[in-house]
Amino acid sequence: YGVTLPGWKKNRLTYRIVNHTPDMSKEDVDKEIHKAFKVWSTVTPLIFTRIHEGIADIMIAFGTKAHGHCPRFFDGPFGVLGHAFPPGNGFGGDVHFDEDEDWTTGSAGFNLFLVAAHEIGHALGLSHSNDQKALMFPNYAYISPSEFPLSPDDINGIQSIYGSPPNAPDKRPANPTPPKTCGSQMSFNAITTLRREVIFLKGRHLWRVYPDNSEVERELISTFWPTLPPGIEAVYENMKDQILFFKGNKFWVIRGYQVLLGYPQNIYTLGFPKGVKKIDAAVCNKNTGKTDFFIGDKYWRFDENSQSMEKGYPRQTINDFPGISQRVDAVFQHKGLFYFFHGSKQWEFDPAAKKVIREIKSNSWFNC
Amino acid sequence: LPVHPEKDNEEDAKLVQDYLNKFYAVEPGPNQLGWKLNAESTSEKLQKMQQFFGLKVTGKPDTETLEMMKKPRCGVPDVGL
Repeated sequence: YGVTLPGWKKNRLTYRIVNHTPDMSKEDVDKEIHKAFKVWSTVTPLIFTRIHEGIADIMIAFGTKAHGHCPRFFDGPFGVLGHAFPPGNGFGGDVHFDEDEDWTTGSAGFNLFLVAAHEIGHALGLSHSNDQKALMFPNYAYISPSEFPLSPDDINGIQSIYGSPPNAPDKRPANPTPPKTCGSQMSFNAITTLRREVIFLKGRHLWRVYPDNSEVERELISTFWPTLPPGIEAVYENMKDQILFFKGNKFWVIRGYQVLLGYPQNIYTLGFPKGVKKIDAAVCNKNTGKTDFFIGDKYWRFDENSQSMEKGYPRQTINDFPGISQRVDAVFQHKGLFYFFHGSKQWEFDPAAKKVIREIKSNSWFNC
Repeated sequence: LPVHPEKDNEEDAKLVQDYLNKFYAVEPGPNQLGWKLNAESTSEKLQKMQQFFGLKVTGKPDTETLEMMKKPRCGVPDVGL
């Protein structure tokens, strides 16, 4: 499956059927489209409500060739049957059907229910799948409407964006509901920069924060990196536009969405002694090109240029980072300063002056 | 034998070009940072399409590929942002 993120930020969505095809009765068109939405609401927490006036999240219309302001054209009978746009404003989420096709409720012509279910998949954030059994495969294929049209690939895809329906047993190991971002006891497992963003990780979730504006997005880690395990313990961005994720004695190197080949590898390849079983936190100082790994009350220093651990480590963290006396859960660097996290507290630290500037709550980045 | 082999070839060539431009032209994202992607050749796009559909990856518009391109389908590109 493929996704175009970030998906809708709400579970209650509206749709409006702007016009109808003369090929079918209005009742049949309404019923087939209602059924198509139900396909997706059955496997997600999404709830679809039809409105008859104004702007809905998902506007549905029939048109031919160039239709309205739509940037895409239809091509007469056969060829392209319909298209849709990923979630968003304006055309976002809209679904269009080619009126030059012969729309039916059966196997003759093109089955409106099947094409509508496919296009609504796009309107919810799925892109095409190369799984020939998937509903999101680009080519039309008739299957009896009595069969449930979603393949496991489709279900995995849509649930990677919205999760399972509330009453379904969650196939993943039981986990408490995602922590409230602004809860006073909010803490994090790992934090890293990612170009201009800061990514906060906890359990199966990550929060993307844009420090320069108030945007915060919460996603499942598996949405970006399906092969990464939940419960990442440390993470940092190096000097080569890559992110390194640590859990136990394993680490993964990622560039964009790709986990580089050959990972996970053992942390011992970085130069840690066998006695080190896990990493608590890590941060790469962009000014020096050195990465500090915090483990218990000590830290190791790794030279990104020579790709080797520096001599004379580990050292006591408190000696070189005065004021950072507790085990470090997570750390990242922003505008030159370090931010050390432990439980619901964080310390803003100036590495040049070697002193704590102030103590802040861990959720201060979330505009609570 | 085809009556007008040249004419068929022209139609096939136009079908291939239209299909690839519609479904396999990678458009740069609105906020793409850094260098612009090099425009892909028709053969490269064709390979990508053949790979996506599980066809033999030849980079050439063989019969099987043309048949796949003639099937009714969704108008959303197979590759994109």
